[in-house]
Amino acid sequence: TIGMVVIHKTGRTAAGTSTNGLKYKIHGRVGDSPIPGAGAYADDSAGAAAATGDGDILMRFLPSYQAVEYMRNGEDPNIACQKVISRIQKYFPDFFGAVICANVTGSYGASCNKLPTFTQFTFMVYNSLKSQPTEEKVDCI
Amino acid sequence: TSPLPLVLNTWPFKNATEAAWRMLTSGGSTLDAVESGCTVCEKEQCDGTVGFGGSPDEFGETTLDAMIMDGTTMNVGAVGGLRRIKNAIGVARKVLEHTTHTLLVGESATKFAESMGFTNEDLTTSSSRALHSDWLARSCQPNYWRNVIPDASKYCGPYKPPSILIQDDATYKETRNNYGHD
Repeated sequence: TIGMVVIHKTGRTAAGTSTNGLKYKIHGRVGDSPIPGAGAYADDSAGAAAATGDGDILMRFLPSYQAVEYMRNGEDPNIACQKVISRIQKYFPDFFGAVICANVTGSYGASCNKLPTFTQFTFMVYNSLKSQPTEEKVDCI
Repeated sequence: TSPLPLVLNTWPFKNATEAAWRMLTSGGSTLDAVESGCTVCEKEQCDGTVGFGGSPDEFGETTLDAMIMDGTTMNVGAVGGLRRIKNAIGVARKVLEHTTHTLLVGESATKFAESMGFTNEDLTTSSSRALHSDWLARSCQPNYWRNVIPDASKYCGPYKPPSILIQDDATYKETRNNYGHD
């Protein structure tokens, strides 16, 4: 899956996802990606977020919507993303998932659920302070 | 100095980031940028989890899911289980722009895509077909079934819930006894 969040210099936001889903899935299975609030969410008044991972679990918690709501309440994007991961961890400690978050000032963050095989999450950033797309990593929690 | 504009995306899909940024900084809208970025991954397949030729389902088919959301208007366009259309995010954008709906799914989403000018084509590749064949040869492991017969941890399907095998017999007998025949 690719999940993407874009914020224009005017503060306008958009978000989106595209995926071919899970390998060997049951025919007809749709995951979190095309569900607003699950795969991605954007709101000019707060920010935008996108999620990736095990969509069967993620979609139950509407992670992108939740992350935007945390940012609406003033949380830093890193913290917003972490809180979303923590919410899911309580019920599914071994879930595979990561979230990216950005608020309307252009601050951004990411978080992921730590597994033996998934300890860091890589995401891409490009903003006016950079001269090229930059790979960043965050430690999973 | 404001850090805006900003493009952020999951995983190290650098070309997608570049495409979105280029669109944004050349006068495109945020929706244009998201669509351009995601389209790059649909074409390049990124890590195999985006676009055609990846993640075959149990029948060997690749279907696509995508969504695009405008944070200014709160408009959304999305497709789920899109069959035989490569540019899923493009179709999602058409759902957003040309309908008052949010989500279209399956074969009906494909019909909609065709009406919007998208090409109906096979999304499998030799690679996805090989993945599927290997999976069948491994007794369909792993899979996403549980509480079925035969045991999904050991065998391929088709599967049924254990109770239905008994229920089917009883129902069939009742029908034969009570409702006659053609």
